[in-house]
Amino acid sequence: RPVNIPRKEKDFQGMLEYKKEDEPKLVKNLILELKPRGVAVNLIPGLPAYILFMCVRHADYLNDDQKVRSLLTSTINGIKKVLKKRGDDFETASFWLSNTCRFLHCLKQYSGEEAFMKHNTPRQNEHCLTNFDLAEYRQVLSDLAIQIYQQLVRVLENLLQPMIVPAMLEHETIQGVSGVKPPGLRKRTSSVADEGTYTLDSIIRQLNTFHSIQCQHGMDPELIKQVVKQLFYIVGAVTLNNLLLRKDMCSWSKGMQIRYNVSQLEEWLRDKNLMNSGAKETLEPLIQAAQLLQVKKKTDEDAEAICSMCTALTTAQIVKVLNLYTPVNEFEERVSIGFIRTIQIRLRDRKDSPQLLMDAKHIFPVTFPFNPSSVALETIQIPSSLGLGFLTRV
Amino acid sequence: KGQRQHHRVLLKAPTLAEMEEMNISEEEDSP
Repeated sequence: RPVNIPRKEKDFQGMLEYKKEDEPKLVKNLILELKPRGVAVNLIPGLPAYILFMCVRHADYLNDDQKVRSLLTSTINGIKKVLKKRGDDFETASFWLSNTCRFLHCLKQYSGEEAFMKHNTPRQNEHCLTNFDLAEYRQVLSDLAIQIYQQLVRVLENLLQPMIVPAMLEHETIQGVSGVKPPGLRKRTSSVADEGTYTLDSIIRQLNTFHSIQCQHGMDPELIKQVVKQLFYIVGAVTLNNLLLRKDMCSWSKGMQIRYNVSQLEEWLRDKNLMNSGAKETLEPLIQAAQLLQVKKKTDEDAEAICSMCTALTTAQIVKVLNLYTPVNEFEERVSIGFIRTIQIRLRDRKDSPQLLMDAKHIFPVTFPFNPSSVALETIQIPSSLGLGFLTRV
Repeated sequence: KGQRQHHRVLLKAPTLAEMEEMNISEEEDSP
């Protein structure tokens, strides 16, 4: 056996050599059997992506197009396979979305195309691919990332969904605000969590978990923002849709409670530095519906104020809330039919859709802005726990 | 040598769906 002489990092070129017959083992150990919650917790974020890219670099260096193609195909299929098998697990989806994006960024950063080299160090520029242009594979990886993103959103949605109505509408944190409830509305229980299982804190805790795991996986900050925006949209849409279907949710005090809950969500965004994610804006229809519950609804001036305030709600939604509005004490009254007519006339020229409910399943298009890495490939070491002893640092 | 960097060969890639089909026969043997 050759003696393993330790080399200085500067001697490495940031490539990983492997035998063609070891490719299935590489995919198995690094992709198929890697558990995000096990070994992967202690890895540097994106390590699987860097390792795979360093293997691609070596195959490129050998000018072996078959080896490059084969590795890329096996990698992509391996990731797809993991997501098919364990894709309902949030951590798996987040981990592989982060790594797929990092791999994609590496293929750009080291492509040799000037547009992607602007932030490279001179050493990183020496590590660009020499023989092959992998632009088409980048497109395939981008398509894969879109698939994983959509899968991740569905997983997050499923985890969040049962909490939304109980936390955003049913649970009352503001003591004494609701006062006396109108007869017949008091005992309505429509969700299993009515006993207080889910509160806004449950949503905040869940958001914290999602956020910290995504950060731990090294997900691109711009991508985290898109996930958060999507989650806020779901919270807003599901809440508004339920409000539009439930008379017991259309009262002044519910308006107050909703505004308080929204302010807590906003506080969370501020705390996580995500105010520029566009997430808050997705709550606008809900915010306006809550305001609508709270404003005066009597005079022509009130009608005018409502029409200029409720720009994110459709006419159908505004009218529905007014129709459902239920006074909870003797100082309030139902909205008169005349007032609702006035609103309808004022909004006649609006060319909005007749749609009552929001599309809670809508997914915003995702983008993966280029995010080059400062990691120096030649310094990357592979922990023995990954079982990749057959790779040789070059 | 510097010249070579400007002449990378474009590797044509199959689509995501095509890749999956190619793979079915290859990896089924693994337990």
